[in-house]
Amino acid sequence: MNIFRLAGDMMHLFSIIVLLLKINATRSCRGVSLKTQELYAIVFVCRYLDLFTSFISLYNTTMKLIFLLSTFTIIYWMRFHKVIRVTYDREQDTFRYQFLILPCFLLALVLNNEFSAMEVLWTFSIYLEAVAILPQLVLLQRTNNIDNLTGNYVFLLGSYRALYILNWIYRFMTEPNYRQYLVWISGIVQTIVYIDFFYYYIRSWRNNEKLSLPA
Amino acid sequence: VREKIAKDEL
Repeated sequence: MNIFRLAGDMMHLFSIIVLLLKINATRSCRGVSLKTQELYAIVFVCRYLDLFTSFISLYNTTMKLIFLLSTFTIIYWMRFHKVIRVTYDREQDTFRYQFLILPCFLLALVLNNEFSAMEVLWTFSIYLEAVAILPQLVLLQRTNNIDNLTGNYVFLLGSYRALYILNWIYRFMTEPNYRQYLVWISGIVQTIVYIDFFYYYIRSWRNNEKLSLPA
Repeated sequence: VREKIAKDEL
């Protein structure tokens, strides 16, 4: 475990805490994409099937369980909580995520390291994670008043991805035989998806303005 | 040649 990896994981953890706090404290999920949360649920379920087959470390297992539990909590709130569900931007959150899920799954069937159920689902989760933020970014673009916490949530998620790239570079230089091309390419694609958002986030922060994304 | 996958990442 290097410092970049740990920092990346912590950013991921903070992003989820920010989202949980925001929804819980304001009793509102305005500006939050349920589609992105559901895509993350699929990503985590498919990737963390190895919870049943292999033990890596207490840290690893704990983080996996936190990611799974928190994502399902957010989905539950947005769908069923009697106060929170009313605040969901149903009409704006219209990204058709089947157009992400199907191609990612087909790609995982073709491009994988081993043609087994576990490995294909794991690879599928890698591809799907790369694009899972898209419904959220589209929703932010349609939201006129992006509140700080929602903006911070996406910024923290993007930072987590950027730090993972540094982690890969560090590991590549320090560990012999460490390489994972599919993960790297997907991770780089995933980070590129955030660049536009980063630009507007930092600009609004420097100019002390409210964040808004041009349509 | 198969990659050595680092499944220790999250």
